Amino acid sequence: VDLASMEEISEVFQQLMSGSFPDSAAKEGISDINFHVGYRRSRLGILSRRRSKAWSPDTSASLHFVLLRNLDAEMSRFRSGSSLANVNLRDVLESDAMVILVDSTRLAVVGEENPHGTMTNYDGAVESLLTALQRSRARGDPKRFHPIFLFSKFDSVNKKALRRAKIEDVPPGVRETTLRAAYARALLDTNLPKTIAKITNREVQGVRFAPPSYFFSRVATEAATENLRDRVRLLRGDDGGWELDYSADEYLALLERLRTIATEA
Amino acid sequence: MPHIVIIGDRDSGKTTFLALLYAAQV
Repeated sequence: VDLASMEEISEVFQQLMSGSFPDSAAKEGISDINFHVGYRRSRLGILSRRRSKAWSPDTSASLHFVLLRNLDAEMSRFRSGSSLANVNLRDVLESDAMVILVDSTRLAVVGEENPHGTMTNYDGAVESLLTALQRSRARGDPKRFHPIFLFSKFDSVNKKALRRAKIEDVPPGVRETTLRAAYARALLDTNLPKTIAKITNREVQGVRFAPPSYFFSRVATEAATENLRDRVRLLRGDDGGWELDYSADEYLALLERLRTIATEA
Repeated sequence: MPHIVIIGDRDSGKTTFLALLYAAQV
């Protein structure tokens, strides 16, 4: 992480390591952040734990993350002609990639009683943002745009929603990209139909959408009780210290994906 | 430097996502 952003990111990381999810003060403290990713000098690549301290030259890339909070409210402001409240609109419209978080606890059991699911507003807001992005780019702009869907809280997904979508409890592994795409699409086609239609529409002018990639985030938690919110559960690591119990494989694969996008950009 | 926008509904885990991305790096 960039030195300038170290304090903010360390604070939220320390909150997780002390068992709490980031509080509102910590959330407000972060609007954008820079990461520098690369490989340690190793023949085995980023997924290997056997690596030396030295960075391998020519493999690093810098990434600028921009957080767009309360998307619904931001898009209402934008549609009424105001600029976005917290971030530079240009950063958003000229972005190379977008991480679209899908709160897995809100994936609905779409059916006769609930034909549109529970993400209708979010779906509309994401679609509007993609439309704005498309309009802001010159026709035939060669720059590709990379949509990335990240299913957050996937450990707490409603199992009935998975049954209804006719998919297994556990998504295919990070390397099984075709199976993984089919798995994710079974959920997104019913929960974010407008967003998916936008991204997969071949007729779209002005922006070249790369095939989306899909990741699934899990953090082990102790369930909330009457008096306590969800707590992050920690594990004893090999070295005797405490470690977060989360889907590290997914995050490493995502970092690798972002590094590839950055080197092509 | 490439720009990556993170979007999500309220309490969908945007900040936790960044913290875990950081955790995966170190």
